[in-house]
Formats: sequence, C-alpha cells, structure tokens
Amino acid sequence: YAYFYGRPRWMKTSPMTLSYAFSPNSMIDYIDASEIRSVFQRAFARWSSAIPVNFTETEDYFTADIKIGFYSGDHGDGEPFDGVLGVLAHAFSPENGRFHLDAAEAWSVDFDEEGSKVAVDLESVATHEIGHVLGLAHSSVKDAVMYPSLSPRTKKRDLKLDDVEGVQALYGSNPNFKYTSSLEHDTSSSNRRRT
Amino acid sequence: RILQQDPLTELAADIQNNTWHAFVKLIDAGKGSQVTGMSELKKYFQRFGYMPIPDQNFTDFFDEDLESAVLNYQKNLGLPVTGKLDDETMNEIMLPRCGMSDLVHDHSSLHTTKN
Repeated sequence: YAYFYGRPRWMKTSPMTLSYAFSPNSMIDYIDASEIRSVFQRAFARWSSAIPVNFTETEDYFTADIKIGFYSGDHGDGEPFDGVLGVLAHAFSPENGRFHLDAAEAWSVDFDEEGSKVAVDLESVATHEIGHVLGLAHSSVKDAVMYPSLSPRTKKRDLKLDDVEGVQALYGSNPNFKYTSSLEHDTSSSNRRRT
Repeated sequence: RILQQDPLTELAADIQNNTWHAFVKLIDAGKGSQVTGMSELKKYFQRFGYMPIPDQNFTDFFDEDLESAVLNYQKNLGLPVTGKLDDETMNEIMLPRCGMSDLVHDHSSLHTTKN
C-alpha cells in the first residue's frame, strides 16, 4: 500500500463520520438511482468494516464531505475524462472529498443485464476511489482493490490484506473488524507474475 | 507474428474505443527504436507519474527516459522487469484504469488538500 505525499487523512474527531452525497446535476440515468445508492452503500461499508469511520448519505451535496458525480470530458478540475475506457474515474486525497466517475463508461451493477464488452463494474471502481478519498494511493499488489487497473467485465470489490493494513495504519482498526479468508491474496497469480 | 492471432490485437479489437488501444503497435519496441506514436506512450507515462518532467516535447524515439519509465512501471506494478514493451507490459498499459498517478509527487494537482 502507499499514501499520498504528506500522508493526508481526514482529521475529524472520533468517532468519525463522513457524509457523502451525489451530485444533483451530474448523474447517469440508465441505472436506477436506488441501485447506485446501494452500490455506494456497500462500497463504503467495506472500508467502514476495517476502520472506525462511519459513512452516511446526505441530501445536501454542497456541505457533504464526499461529493460524488459522473462527468464527461473536461469537467473543470484539470483532469479531463477521455471517453470509453482509458481512465475510468478519479478522486482527490483527504480532505478534499471530490469523487468523479467518467460518464462515458458503460457502468454496470449487474453484468448479466449489461451485455456490453466494455461494461465496467461500478461497485469495484467505487470501492477503489473511496480508498483514495480516505488517503490511500495506488498499490503494487495486483489483487488489492487499490491496484490501478481494472479489466472490463471484471469485479474487484473485496478489500485485501494490503488495503486493510494501509487504511488501518491511517485510521486505526474497527474494534469489530474480523480477519477473513477473503482478505488473503491470490498467491498463485502473484507467483505467476513474479516468475 | 500473425497479428490476427495476437491476443493483444484481439483485445484492442474488442475495445475499439479504448483510449490506449493504438499502443498495440509499439509491442516489442526497445531502447533505440523509433515508432510513430511512441510520444503518446511517453505522455501516458508522464500522466501516471513515471516521467515527472512537465511540458516536454516528446519524440517518437525510445530513449533512456522512456526506458527508465518502463522499468519503473514494471517494478511498481509487479511486472517482469525487462525495460521493453513486452506483451505483459503492453497488456497492462492498455487496460482501463484509475486516473490518479501511480507514483506520489508533491506537485500533482490531484494530490492537493483543500487548505
């Protein structure tokens, strides 16, 4: 795992609660809003299970700690999106909270329903970008959520040990956190890469 | 090489709109070679933190700076460290990815805090 320069993190008092909101004007319309909200609830819950940080959705976009939206091309932050595939999303380090997804992607919450060859799993990308929002940079561990690339029609939703160790070093451990086998890395694929 | 049977070419064909599918023609290029489009690959490496010099007029020549970027990219992402644009490296480069830089610098616009 890695951190941004200066190792920034959210500095609210404990127990920490971060609010998040979806842009009222910059969303996609081909996935039901309730499904998008469920996807993000699950993505935030994964990180929350590892660290003593709660996430709560708010309707007030402008006062939310984390602002989520789908944008196309140049959207004013100096990092324009590039259409289908290429760059999928980006998010800013703490305590900025901006979380942008490329509206041009074929976002999917269910590959059985979304037949596009270039469909991208929204929940996997959401989980990755929340890692950036919390202060994690890209990991070199291929199986980690914080590895920078994601193939189309692929899911990478579950935190790995590398992700958990990184975020717990920033915020401490959730007292209810339990180690599970899903945290383990796929050592067979890692070994193949090293070979 | 029969390009029609190359898995990388098949991948590129599958993802016609992929911003980086044109990089497939750079496969197997190594230091000293010159291929049209190499400058775009240098921009890719600059964007993701492997060529930190800003506003450089990139050439299509596979120079030492590009070799260094390829080596750092391969080391950082757990790829075989060859310094060349081999199959595995190009496959990784062409995958869709997060827009954040891989290597942390203190001057990237995306790494600022809101102070």
